[in-house]
Amino acid sequence: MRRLVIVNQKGGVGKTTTTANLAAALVRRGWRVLLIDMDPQAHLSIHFGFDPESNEPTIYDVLTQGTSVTEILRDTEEGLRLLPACVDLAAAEVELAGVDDRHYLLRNALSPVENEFDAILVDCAPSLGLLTLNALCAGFEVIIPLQPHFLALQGLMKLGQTVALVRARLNPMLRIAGVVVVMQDSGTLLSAEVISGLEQILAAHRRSGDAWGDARIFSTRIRRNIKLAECPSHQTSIFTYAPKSNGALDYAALADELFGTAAAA
Amino acid sequence: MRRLVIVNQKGGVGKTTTTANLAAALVRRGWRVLLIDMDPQAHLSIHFGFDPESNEPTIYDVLTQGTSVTEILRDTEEGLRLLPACVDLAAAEVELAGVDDRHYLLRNALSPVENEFDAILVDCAPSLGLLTLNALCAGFEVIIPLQPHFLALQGLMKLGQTVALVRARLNPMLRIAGVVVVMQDSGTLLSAEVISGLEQILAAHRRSGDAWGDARIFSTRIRRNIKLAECPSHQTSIFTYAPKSNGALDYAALADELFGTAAAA
Ligand SMILES: Nc1ncnc2c1ncn2[C@@H]1O[C@H](COP(=O)(O)OP(=O)(O)OP(=O)(O)O)[C@@H](O)[C@H]1O
Ligand SMILES: Nc1ncnc2c1ncn2[C@@H]1O[C@H](COP(=O)(O)OP(=O)(O)OP(=O)(O)O)[C@@H](O)[C@H]1O
Ligand SMILES: [Mg+2]
Ligand SMILES: [Mg+2]
Repeated sequence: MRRLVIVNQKGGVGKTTTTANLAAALVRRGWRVLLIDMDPQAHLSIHFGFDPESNEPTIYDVLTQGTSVTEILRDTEEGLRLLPACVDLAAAEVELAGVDDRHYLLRNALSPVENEFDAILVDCAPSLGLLTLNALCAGFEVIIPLQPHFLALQGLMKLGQTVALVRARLNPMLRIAGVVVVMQDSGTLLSAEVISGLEQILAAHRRSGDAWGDARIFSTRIRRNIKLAECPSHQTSIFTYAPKSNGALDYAALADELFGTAAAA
Repeated sequence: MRRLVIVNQKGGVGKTTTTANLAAALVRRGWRVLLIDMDPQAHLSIHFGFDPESNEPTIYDVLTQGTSVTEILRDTEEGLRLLPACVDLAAAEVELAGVDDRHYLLRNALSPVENEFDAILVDCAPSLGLLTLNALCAGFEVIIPLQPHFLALQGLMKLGQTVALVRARLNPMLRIAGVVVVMQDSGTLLSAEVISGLEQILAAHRRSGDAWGDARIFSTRIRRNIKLAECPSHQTSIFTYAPKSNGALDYAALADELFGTAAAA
């Protein structure tokens, strides 16, 4: 069973867009997929039709009240199952600050339902706080969307250190699967320099067997495509909204790269 | 004296780019400008040459140890003065959770130095947590960079509620100066719809005298320009790096709109 955490503390690099559309690509191959929204801004949840202002129970109740995940799970039109977020999650980081095992709350909450799914995908907020740490402790593979701009590599180093720490002390199963280049301003010197810097970093880590050990840059790059920005307002994935767009082609290709071209897990 | 807070909990919408280049535009007119970085990712600080890994004192020490701002203030090549951030700030939200007056820590710390400056600009993290609340309690005018994508308006409503609460209970001087449209995918239906939605929201608030009372959409829009993404790696503003670029033209025009075309304050 694949457990992916889509993480980058840099804002606006396509984490939510990637989580939503990769998950939809899997459902279209017959996989049973669970989506978990760990961002108080709840954009992934809104994308699939959940209203975070509705006072319905969310992942916040799971983490802070120990509510069972089965009571919170929702179906979506797309066929994905969703553990939604809401703004109360922002308070969870402070509320849970002193709690024992606070890094394992999500992982522990998932044990009763793990076997119902072929893949779990977790979307993170632009932060390396307790919610993201919970996601990292619950997952096995880290997927890092990255926009090849100046500070992208520095942020990546910080994220790599965080993953290494989690792997060393909290979750030895965790590793960085790779980096997805998103919204590259192609043809610019800046993006070429950043991607070349990224290749050097990954090559340096390749022989070390550390958290970066097998990380690679996925050969699929997600191009800028306005259809991807439009599809959340239709509450569907890119495959339903604009199946012939570059956005759909790119996320289908990324799913092939990550999960192979076979059907169910 | 103008005190601007550049805020939007949505990630990657140009908060840091706007703070850096608006401040530089003011310095070039002879204003004395203080930049404050309230983001643990410290991108504004890095932009102007500060190394957040250097263990030098930062705004974290001011907020948690009561270190005097004068000991932390740094000069930059550009002529701006900077109160830098570092990653420890991420812990500040939890560390300060129970402290009395925790919303006024920044405002109180600034009183000794306010008169040395014509303008203070504060860059915020993509979050509405305690650090951003400190910024909102210390400022007078809220500037909201916005990328006209689907969830932009929902985030704006949430931000507006937060500003209204701060204004009502913590800082009656606070008001929303306006929204800067950034990186619009011009010519797309999506951006036209979002901007039209935004105009309707602002018009509805205009007669209400609330936090949104005089908010407007600035007529200057910041176009997508790779030079803006490149200039942080040169540790200068767009005016030094690429003075003829659209990025420089747009930020100069925005500065004219916000501050008028006169010289010193
Ligand atoms: N490939 C793309 N082409 C065009 N627009 C995109 C693309 N990927 C994402 N977007 C749009 O860019 C904005 C930022 O993307 P998204 O919300 O997925 O990033 P994020 O990393 O999840 O942001 P945050 O850090 O705020 O959670 C959104 O409005 C989204 O619709
Ligand atoms: N007008 C623009 N044209 C091209 N690139 C831009 C523009 N504005 C910002 N960028 C680039 O887009 C990325 C995001 O911008 P920026 O870091 O200023 O946003 P932010 O809102 O401060 O993000 P965060 O929420 O992570 O703090 C940066 O790499 C920046 O250099
Ligand atoms: Mg997101
Ligand atoms: Mg920023």
